[in-house]
Amino acid sequence: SRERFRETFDRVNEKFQQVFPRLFNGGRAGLVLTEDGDDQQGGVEIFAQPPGKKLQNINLLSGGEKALTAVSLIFAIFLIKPSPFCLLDEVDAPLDEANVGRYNELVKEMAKASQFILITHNKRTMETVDTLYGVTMEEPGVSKLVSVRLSDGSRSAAA
Amino acid sequence: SRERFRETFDRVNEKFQQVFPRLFNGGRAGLVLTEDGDDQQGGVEIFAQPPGKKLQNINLLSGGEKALTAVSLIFAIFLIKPSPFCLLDEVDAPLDEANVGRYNELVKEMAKASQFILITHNKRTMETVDTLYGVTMEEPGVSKLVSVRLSDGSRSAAA
Amino acid sequence: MRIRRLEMVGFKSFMDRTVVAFDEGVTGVVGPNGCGKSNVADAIRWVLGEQSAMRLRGRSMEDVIFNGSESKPPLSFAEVMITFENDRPAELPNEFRGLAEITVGRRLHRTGESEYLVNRAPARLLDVNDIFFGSGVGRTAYSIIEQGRIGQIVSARAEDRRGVIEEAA
Amino acid sequence: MRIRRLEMVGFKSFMDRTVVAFDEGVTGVVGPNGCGKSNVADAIRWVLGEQSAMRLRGRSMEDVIFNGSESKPPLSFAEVMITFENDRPAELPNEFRGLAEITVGRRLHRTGESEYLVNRAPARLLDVNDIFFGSGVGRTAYSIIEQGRIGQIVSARAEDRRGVIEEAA
Ligand SMILES: Nc1ncnc2c1ncn2[C@@H]1O[C@H](COP(=O)(O)OP(=O)(O)OP(=O)(O)O)[C@@H](O)[C@H]1O
Ligand SMILES: Nc1ncnc2c1ncn2[C@@H]1O[C@H](COP(=O)(O)OP(=O)(O)OP(=O)(O)O)[C@@H](O)[C@H]1O
Ligand SMILES: [Mg+2]
Ligand SMILES: [Mg+2]
Repeated sequence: SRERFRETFDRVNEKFQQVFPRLFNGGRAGLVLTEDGDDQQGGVEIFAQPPGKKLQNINLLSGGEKALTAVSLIFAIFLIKPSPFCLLDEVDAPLDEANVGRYNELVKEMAKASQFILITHNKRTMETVDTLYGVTMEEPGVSKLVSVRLSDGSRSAAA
Repeated sequence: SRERFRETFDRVNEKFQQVFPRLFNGGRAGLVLTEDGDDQQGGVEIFAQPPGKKLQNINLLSGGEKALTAVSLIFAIFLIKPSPFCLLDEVDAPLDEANVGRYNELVKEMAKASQFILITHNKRTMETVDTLYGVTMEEPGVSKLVSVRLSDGSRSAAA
Repeated sequence: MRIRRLEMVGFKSFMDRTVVAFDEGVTGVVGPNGCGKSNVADAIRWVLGEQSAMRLRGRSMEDVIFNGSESKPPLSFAEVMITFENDRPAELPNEFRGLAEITVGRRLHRTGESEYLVNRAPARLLDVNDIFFGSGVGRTAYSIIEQGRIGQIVSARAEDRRGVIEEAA
Repeated sequence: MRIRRLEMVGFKSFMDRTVVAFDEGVTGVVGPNGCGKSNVADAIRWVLGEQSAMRLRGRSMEDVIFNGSESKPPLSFAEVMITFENDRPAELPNEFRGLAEITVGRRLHRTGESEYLVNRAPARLLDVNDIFFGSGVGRTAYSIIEQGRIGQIVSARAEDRRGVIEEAA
């Protein structure tokens, strides 16, 4: 229903305005619902201003800034309507060290309430996770799972 | 003209078939020109088979395999019709260590004939280049260029 | 509805039976390009009922069945089982509220024959969706972010972005 | 036609005059997210005659002029100069064959006034394209790979990929 979407949109927008400066260490951002056409529903516009910069068309942002803005939005939605688990496949790929650090800190915090699974090539992310699985292909074309290390010393069975 | 495209296509295809196994440490790949419609020109289909794997629809390849396949094609075109310089912006982002190593080796070789400029976040790439510039934003929103280090000890002026 | 365990056999590059046990906190998955990490994500999406082969990078759903390698022959079916911890009984359909764990499974044969299973018993996709509805497990538009999708959110048109928020509404 | 030097002032985030000297071999450019690395690539594309603001991530060409920051006001024009080493005189138009270096420049004022320069003298885009034609500097479809484009090559439709090879033909 239109009201329910509007209500969710407002709550997500409010959360997005909190998450963005948390991940960017400052700055501000927001969502705007564009006008509904007769048959069309409104679209979601994103405004994002990294710290110290001027508010510009979101397309002028850098690759890493765009990715972190998108992550802020996804996390905002997730915090409003949490799923039992969240799986992120290489979302940290375009991020520099400082941004990866803040991203991992927020994931760690959100992981108290939901399960997080991160597929990554990033060393800093690997250091932050609690359980680490490696996927290997010793035999070409055939995947195997191995347990890499666990912070609490216990082992996860991976057959 | 159609003949000239066909001739270039064949030469690029031949080179692509050499570059792909070089970057993938094996495997094979090729290009196929699809049928020309009456008004339409044929499209370029890519076939790629990483070492030890079976030939499948290119979309089933992993993110890194797709990127490296695309790099193989770009480099094949470049080797057939070199430009004076080549600028690559974070093409190494999805690549693992082994693939980044082979990518950088080939860039180093091609750099004997053409100038290469690599924008990167990757530590291994940074170690391979001859000249390294850093871009900073000490003052938010205002970019500055600094010289990071040079392998031969000389300095590039960066104002 | 935390994931306790994921079991795959014949799913994409996971030819052999593979069990992934998920513990508390954050789980990381690492490995070289093409080793199968995103295929694990695809397996989760698939067993939760994904109907679009394209969203699993395939052209037809048959593409998820192990297709062989240079040295191994193809398999004739793919199977994925996912086991959840029932930590919120009230969110589940009545019949499952008393169980400590719920296992949902999906099988696809090369013949095209397709099955869903709930706690090892045959079920319909409808039953699987009912199980996921209350807990929000099905809201994969924002709970599973596939490789490459984060970049699309900013470049998407405003109308297309609406869908991700609608999923939460 | 190797690049010897790139000079930018007022171009995107490069408010101050910045000179990049390019040496032999491979040049790397590093720095944190949003610091301006891809803007350097945009500057090269722009001074070579890029006509599409969209390919420079802008909505209009005015977007390439330094627009200010929270503490700095906008500038009124953008200027980029690129200096090439003339290592292959035969590839250039006659009038330039004797020169050791060629400098191409482009300026855009917020008023919309736009200028091209060749060796500091006013020129037309046509003249700039003539200079680049013989050496292949203009073939940016495969000589400049912008951030995010490598992923598009595989997902592109077959007809769209043709363009990259046509550029070389
Ligand atoms: N049905 C199938 N049978 C066998 N192998 C398959 C099948 N479907 C996909 N594959 C293979 O799985 C590999 C891709 O795996 P995946 O996408 O999980 O890699 P990845 O670990 O995520 O790598 P990256 O780090 O590059 O993203 C491809 O090489 C592909 O050929
Ligand atoms: N006309 C302009 N005036 C001022 N700043 C601008 C202008 N155009 C773009 N910018 C800023 O430049 C920044 C983007 O820079 P750029 O894309 O070069 O970053 P990057 O170093 O490539 O980062 P990443 O590693 O994330 O790709 C953005 O923050 C954007 O706001
Ligand atoms: Mg992957
Ligand atoms: Mg960039």
